[in-house]
Amino acid sequence: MNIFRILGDISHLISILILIHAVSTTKSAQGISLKTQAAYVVVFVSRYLDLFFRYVSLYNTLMKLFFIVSSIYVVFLLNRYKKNSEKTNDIFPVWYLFGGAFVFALIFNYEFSIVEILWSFSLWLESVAIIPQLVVLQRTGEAQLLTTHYIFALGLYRALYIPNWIYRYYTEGRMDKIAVISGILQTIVYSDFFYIYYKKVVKNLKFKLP
Amino acid sequence: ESEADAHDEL
Repeated sequence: MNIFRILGDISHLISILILIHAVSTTKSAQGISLKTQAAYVVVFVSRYLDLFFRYVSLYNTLMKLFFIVSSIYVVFLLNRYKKNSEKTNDIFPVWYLFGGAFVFALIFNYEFSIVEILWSFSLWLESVAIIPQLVVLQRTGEAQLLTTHYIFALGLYRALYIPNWIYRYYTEGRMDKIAVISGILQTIVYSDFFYIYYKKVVKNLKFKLP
Repeated sequence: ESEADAHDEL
């Protein structure tokens, strides 16, 4: 494993810890898209089916279990703190994303089997799953700082996978085309957010330094 | 090893 991959995974892990911390300390689901979080449950469950028949490493197994369990826990937390009276900004028609990802998975896969199609589906769905969350962010106007840190760390994870893939291509001659293309798509989906994050958060922090 | 067998990333 190379440094980009490790940093990417750590960033992914941290993003989920930030989210759980934010929701449990404020006891509020406000500003967080339940649709995005439910999509991640589907992403992890459909991608990590290989837990049952393929052993890669202890690290790999533990991380997969963490992502499945934590994503389910987040949905559970959001349901607990969701106030029905609150006006919802979580309005993005998420079924388009599911449908699109499924069509892409049928076209682009390494093997026309249920496991491989679900694996591909999970990559395409992950690449666009943040969109309902970005819509909530846009409609709410002002977001909690923790929410923006969460989205940033989550976006950074797939962005860091890109140098990881370049590194692996040159050292191992390995290139997972589906992962690479969906990963680039995912980073493009985030690009606008990254730019705003940089302008708002990074520059403000610098500004406050004595 | 086919590409499908090589899923070793998260």
